[in-house]
Amino acid sequence: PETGEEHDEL
Amino acid sequence: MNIFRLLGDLSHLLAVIILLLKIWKTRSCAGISGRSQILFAAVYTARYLDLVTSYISAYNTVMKIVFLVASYGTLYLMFLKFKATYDHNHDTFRIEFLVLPCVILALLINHDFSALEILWTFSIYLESVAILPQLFMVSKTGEAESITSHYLFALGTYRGLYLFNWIYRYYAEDHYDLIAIIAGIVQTVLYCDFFYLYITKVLKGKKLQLPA
Repeated sequence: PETGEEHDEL
Repeated sequence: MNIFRLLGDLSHLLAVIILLLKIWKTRSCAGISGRSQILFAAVYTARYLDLVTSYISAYNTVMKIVFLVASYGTLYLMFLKFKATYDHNHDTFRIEFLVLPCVILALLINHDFSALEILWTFSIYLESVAILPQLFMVSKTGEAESITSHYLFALGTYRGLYLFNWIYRYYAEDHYDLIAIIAGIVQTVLYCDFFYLYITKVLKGKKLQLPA
């Protein structure tokens, strides 16, 4: 993802 | 959330529950690698530190807490409560050979050179190889109890389903994360040999026994 994008998976 | 990710998470949850129930019901952790379990606890701890910095969803938060609690619960059962049943003679894989390369790789290849991001990256790399001490233990003893096989199958299936999730997300959401995808492929490949034995032996009611 883009830098700083949250990781939304486990 | 798509069906592959949901099934992947449920498979992961099932694996963790199978392991805890096996240890609890048999009052024994024989055949389980404490070293792999230590690595998994490190994986969850490093990855889920974002619990305190970012909120994704209730589902995400609850699952993270469940995996953390289950992981430390497993360590408690293995190293304290049922310590006498821990088969440490067969659990001899040198985990520093996994941890150190993962630390170095996380420092070199990451999305952003910040503490949380490097810890997340480290956890992704470490998770991909965390099962090796367990697989090494199975190969050393030459066999695994059926319940341990079910645990390994559910755990391996989880990341395999995530691969489908990532393919889906690539097309449906234009979302992809190469670090997670490559590590996920490595992780799934490591289980392939075990999957083969599971399908050809355990599902036919036989014990998982490696050829001599």
